[in-house]
Amino acid sequence: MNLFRFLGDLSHLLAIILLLLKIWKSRSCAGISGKSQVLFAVVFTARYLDLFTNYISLYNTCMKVVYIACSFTTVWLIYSKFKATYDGNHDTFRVEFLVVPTAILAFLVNHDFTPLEILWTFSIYLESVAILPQLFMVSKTGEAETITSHYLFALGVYRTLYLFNWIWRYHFEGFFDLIAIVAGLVQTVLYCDFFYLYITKVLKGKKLSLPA
Amino acid sequence: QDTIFTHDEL
Repeated sequence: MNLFRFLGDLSHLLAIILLLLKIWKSRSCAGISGKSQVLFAVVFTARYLDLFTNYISLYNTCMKVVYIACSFTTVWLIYSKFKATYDGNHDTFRVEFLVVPTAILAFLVNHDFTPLEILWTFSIYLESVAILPQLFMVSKTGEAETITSHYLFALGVYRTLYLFNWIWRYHFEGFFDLIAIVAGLVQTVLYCDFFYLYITKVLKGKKLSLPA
Repeated sequence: QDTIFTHDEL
């Protein structure tokens, strides 16, 4: 495992925990898209079914379990514990527009036509677009709390670091996984606009708000 | 070829 990959995993973990802490401490999930969080829970579940079939390393297993546990906890906080604070009427992205095409694509373009592999592929495709309901919500309300911006930034950094990890692996190990790379590129591009806003506004101490 | 199907990344 190279440094990019490790830092990528850490920043992914940081994003997930940051969001959990934000909701827990403020006792509120205002401004957070429950739909994106459900999609991420689906992504982790579909991808990490190999926990039952394949042992890779202690690190790998622990991270997978933590990701899944945190992601389901977040969904539970939003839809149950702090349901009253959930901004459902601003969280209106139609998730079927993401789930259906990515599911079809996973059936058509995959490494191997087996149930686990199709689910893995589906999770990769879905992850690349799962943040859209959240970005849509930010654009609809025109702003995001600073901590939500940090969350989105850490999440974007994670996939960007993975891109460097793939360049590294291709160069030094001759390894590449085209499905992961293309989906990872799409995912990173979706964050670009947000990165720009984050650097020009949030880092200068301003709240992220979009021009009207 | 094996490496492709053992997804060792998260």
